[in-house]
Amino acid sequence: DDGFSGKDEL
Amino acid sequence: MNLFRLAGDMTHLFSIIVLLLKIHATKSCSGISLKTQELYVIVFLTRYLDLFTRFVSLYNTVMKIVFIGTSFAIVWYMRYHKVVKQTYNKDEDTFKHYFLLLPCFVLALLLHNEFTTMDVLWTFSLYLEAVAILPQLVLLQQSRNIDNLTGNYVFFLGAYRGLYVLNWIYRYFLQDHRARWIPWISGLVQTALYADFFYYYILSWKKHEKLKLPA
Repeated sequence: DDGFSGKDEL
Repeated sequence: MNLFRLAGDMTHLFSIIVLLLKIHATKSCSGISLKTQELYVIVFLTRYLDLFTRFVSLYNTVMKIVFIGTSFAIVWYMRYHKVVKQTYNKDEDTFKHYFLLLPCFVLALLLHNEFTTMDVLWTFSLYLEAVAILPQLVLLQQSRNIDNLTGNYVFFLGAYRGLYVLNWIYRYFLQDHRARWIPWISGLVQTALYADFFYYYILSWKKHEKLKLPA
């Protein structure tokens, strides 16, 4: 998921 | 979202507001590197390609649109505004910014999470953001006179990634214990590039003197 790569950040 | 992440985002936003304020209120972009600003346009466009395909939160979506929009506005002012563009220090903004683009792209092709267009470009944006400040720092070193707004802009822009580093430490130890090497290493490099600037910025602030970087 996005939190895994850090894509939930800006 | 923890407080460090929020503080980082707000600092980033604040740095952009300071820069737009300087340009809009003083009708001058002196001391600002157009090359760095153009690199930020590329950074935001390649990072936020997922704007319409991945929804994280309303907050994220709004911030992404704001970052893309303001980066275009700054470049537009510097290139096309008939008063502002005359204040651009073209002859001092000498850093060859395309030399940053190719190595970052090659590195993203080699080191990424998934070999997909979206993921390679996202990775590229992180590598590019880490070094995008270099033309700006070179320009500042050549400037005799760094005005307060320009100094503050660079300070907040640097502080933002430093706060993200604290956010990553917090997330790792207190939230999800996940290693995110690509943003971490890029973010550490990005923050480290400001070390010299931070030193002289804080020194000048303590002594109540004008900021000047040694050549």
